[in-house]
Amino acid sequence: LCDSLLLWLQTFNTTAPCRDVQELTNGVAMAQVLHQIDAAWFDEPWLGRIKEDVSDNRRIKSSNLKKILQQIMSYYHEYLGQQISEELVPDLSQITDHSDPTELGRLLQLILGCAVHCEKKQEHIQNIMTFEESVQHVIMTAIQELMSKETL
Amino acid sequence: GANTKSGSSNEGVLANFFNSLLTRKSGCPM
Repeated sequence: LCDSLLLWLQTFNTTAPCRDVQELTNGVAMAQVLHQIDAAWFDEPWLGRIKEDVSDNRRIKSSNLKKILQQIMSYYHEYLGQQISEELVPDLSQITDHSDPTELGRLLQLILGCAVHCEKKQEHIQNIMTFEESVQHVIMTAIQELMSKETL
Repeated sequence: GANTKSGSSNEGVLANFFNSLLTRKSGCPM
């Protein structure tokens, strides 16, 4: 899941590097992608609170990831009118401390959910449809899992 | 019956899914 969603994330135009799992763990590239997905919700003031000069500071990484998850949760709850199922909520400490690809994959899955529900979803879905079938299949399964656990 | 390759069948499933997602109504935009 993480590998396929990383490929998807790389199609966005981020100034922060996102070549591998390690580079994603500070949250900067993910925040920039969310801003591109919905600039009204993940707005400039919110993006400005994501610290870019992270190096390997655990506290800043953790703070960035918390801000991202919190804003995604509020996007699902307040904008989409859905609750995120507990089992889909990533354990951020595993991402911060161990660059855990499973937990990072869960966070990317939630970002994917924002993309395929937002106003520009057509653009994002058509982009996904250009990937090779194996990647599309993983992305489809990830979206189906999100949809199957939607609670209004 | 039709001699469909598994690849093209899979392609159909993917296309159906993503096309249905395109027409699916989103949540409740403000």
